[in-house]
Amino acid sequence: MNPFRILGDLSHLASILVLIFNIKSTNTIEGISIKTQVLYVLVFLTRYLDLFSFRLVSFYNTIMKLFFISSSIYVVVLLQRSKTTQAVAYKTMLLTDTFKVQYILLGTLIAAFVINHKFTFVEIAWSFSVWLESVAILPQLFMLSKSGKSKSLTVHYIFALGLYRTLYIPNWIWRYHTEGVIDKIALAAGIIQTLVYSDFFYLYYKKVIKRSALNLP
Amino acid sequence: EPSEIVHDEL
Repeated sequence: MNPFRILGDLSHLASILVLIFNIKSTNTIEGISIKTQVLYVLVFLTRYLDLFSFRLVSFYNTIMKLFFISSSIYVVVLLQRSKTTQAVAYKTMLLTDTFKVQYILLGTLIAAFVINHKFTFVEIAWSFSVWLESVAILPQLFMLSKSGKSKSLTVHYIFALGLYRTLYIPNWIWRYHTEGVIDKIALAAGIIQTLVYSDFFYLYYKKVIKRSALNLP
Repeated sequence: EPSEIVHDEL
């Protein structure tokens, strides 16, 4: 594995740990979109179906896959649990978490049926998960843009998550040169994903950083 | 028949 791939995976891991530790330590779910988190559960469950084939790639690969599936489910459980412990915050979340996910689900499902490596259940599911992942952050970004304020938690989380797929792009270029292979679907979706995140950081920079600089006494 | 595709990334 090349350094971009390792760093990419580590930042992906870090993003989830940042999210979980913050929810646990601050005991708040403010600013988090449950829709995005449910979409990630769907992403990991549909992508890692090969776990059931037991023809595993490597120990590292399997452990990471199991971690991503279980941690994404755990985040949704934590958010659901807050329904009783943080009733007000939970209600606020539902009121601001209003992105229409059915459109992304439909769009990515169509994309998966049209663009895939092989017309089999596992490959369509894999393709669906890759396309879905590229846009799964949209409900979270939509929620953030509606509330107009961003907690440092959500920004750190989104930053680490955005970094992960961005680092995968030099990884793919590296692999193309050293191994002569490139996954065009992963590459195309990875570029879309990176663009979605860079748009967020551009807006974040313009709105939050510049504004706070202007507001200085 | 092409062999099964292996997705070795995450």
